[in-house]
Amino acid sequence: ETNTAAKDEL
Amino acid sequence: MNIFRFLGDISHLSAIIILLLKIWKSRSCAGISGKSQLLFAIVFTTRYLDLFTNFISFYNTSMKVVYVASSYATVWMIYSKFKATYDGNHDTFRVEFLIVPTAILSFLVNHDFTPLEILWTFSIYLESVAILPQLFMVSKTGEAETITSHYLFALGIYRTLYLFNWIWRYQFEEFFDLIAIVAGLVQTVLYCDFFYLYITKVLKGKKLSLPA
Repeated sequence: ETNTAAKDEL
Repeated sequence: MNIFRFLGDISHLSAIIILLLKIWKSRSCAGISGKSQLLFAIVFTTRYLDLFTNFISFYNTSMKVVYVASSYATVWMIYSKFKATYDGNHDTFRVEFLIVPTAILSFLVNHDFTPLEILWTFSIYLESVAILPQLFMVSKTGEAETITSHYLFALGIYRTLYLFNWIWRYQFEEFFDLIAIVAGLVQTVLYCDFFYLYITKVLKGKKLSLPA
């Protein structure tokens, strides 16, 4: 499933 | 965190450091596109607005601070400190053709229609094309200093490694972000021509020269 955006990435 | 993302961050950080040192040590920004560096400063500013509101880890926060600070320092060196060495005649890419479409697209295609999310999406889209003025400048001047090609290689490899990071995260964390992945693919594809020249020329000790 599409997870939330890659906010934990730089 | 996985090895691909970690190596990607290291590669990105080293690209930023290489460029900073190149300009500072040689006291010259010859061959460097100020427009691309401006775009990178915009990318980091719009992406890290949650720097003070959303703590993820010490690593994450410190890297964001380093990225933002060094991108502004690079822009300052190009447009202020060493502006006499800035080669504006060859840095002529129309950045509005990058900023406007990516800004519009970030309103149309995003995960959530909120200011922070739209700005994050804009920064993802903008980053995928931010290197174009630099690649355009290299093709216009017909060549690049070896240190500049190392900078470009490290910068290109970082997002390529992030593609592997997203494969890893999809496999083991059931996680994927289509916006970041598609933009990352576009970004990596734009470097392919340069990667080919870098591997066939620079690694053999020759100077990087693009067909003008």
